[in-house]
Amino acid sequence: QKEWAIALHGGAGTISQDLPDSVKARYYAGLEEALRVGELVLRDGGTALDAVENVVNTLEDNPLFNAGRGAVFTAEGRHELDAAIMDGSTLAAGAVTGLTTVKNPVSLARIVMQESRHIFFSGVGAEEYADQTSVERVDNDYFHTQNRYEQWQRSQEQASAESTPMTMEKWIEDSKFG
Amino acid sequence: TVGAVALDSEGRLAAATSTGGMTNKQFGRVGDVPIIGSGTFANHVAAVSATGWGEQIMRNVSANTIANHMEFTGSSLEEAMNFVVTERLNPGDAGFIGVDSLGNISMQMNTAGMFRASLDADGNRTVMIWQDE
Repeated sequence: QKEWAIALHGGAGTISQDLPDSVKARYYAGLEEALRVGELVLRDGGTALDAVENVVNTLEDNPLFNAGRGAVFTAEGRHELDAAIMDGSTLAAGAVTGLTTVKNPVSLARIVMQESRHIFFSGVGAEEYADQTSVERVDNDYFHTQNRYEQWQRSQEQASAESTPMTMEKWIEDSKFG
Repeated sequence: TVGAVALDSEGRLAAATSTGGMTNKQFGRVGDVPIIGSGTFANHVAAVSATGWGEQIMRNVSANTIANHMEFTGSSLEEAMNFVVTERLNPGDAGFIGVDSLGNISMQMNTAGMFRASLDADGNRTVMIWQDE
């Protein structure tokens, strides 16, 4: 039995092995930084909940990853964020979807879990709930990164080039996630 | 999408996931991340966070299935995650990270890559992007 353990991810999918070394280095550094955050919490006897929240906060703040700052664009050209957290020792859980102004969505999910009678808030309601908390708020533009913007523009151009109407299944099949 | 799972020194497990969703998403589409049991799950057996094609992860209630497979069949975390990755999902669908109540870690995907890292109290450390690295 290990005294403590932590794992993290920053998304999966088609990741080209031809990434420039400088870009690879930035990703590895981002993963190392987040891992270090979790290590410090757990090594000092902190809780698993604090570890996963702090690690995810670090990744949300890193523009390389599709969460928080660096999130992808919706079809309308804005950012909508989702997050969830779960405590395995109590089965308590919190989740939020469609957030547009909460800097670190996983922290709001934790407040939902610990301070509300409910588990899952969405969209306008989730934003209203956030108004009643002390979570940090930002303009939606805060999540903007040039790389994601260009990715979104390419996606828009591709969609407009399609002569036949896009079905939901086709739209999902040809999109990337992670 | 980003996520983390952890076991602390008191034996408690936790999982968290956060995402911006899918590029160019429409219709208020929501993926697996905030769906408890699909993209995020933790109980007394394991903590799991998922990333990938949200619709596929949801159809297979993937994170919960990994924990249930362990609890109901006696399989290890590695075996349970492999079951979902290879027998429930299709190639290219998703990746998962998990930790069990003994501190065993598994990180598996059927995509070309997954940004991932892990560490335990014994000093076992992994930082990887692609399948074979």
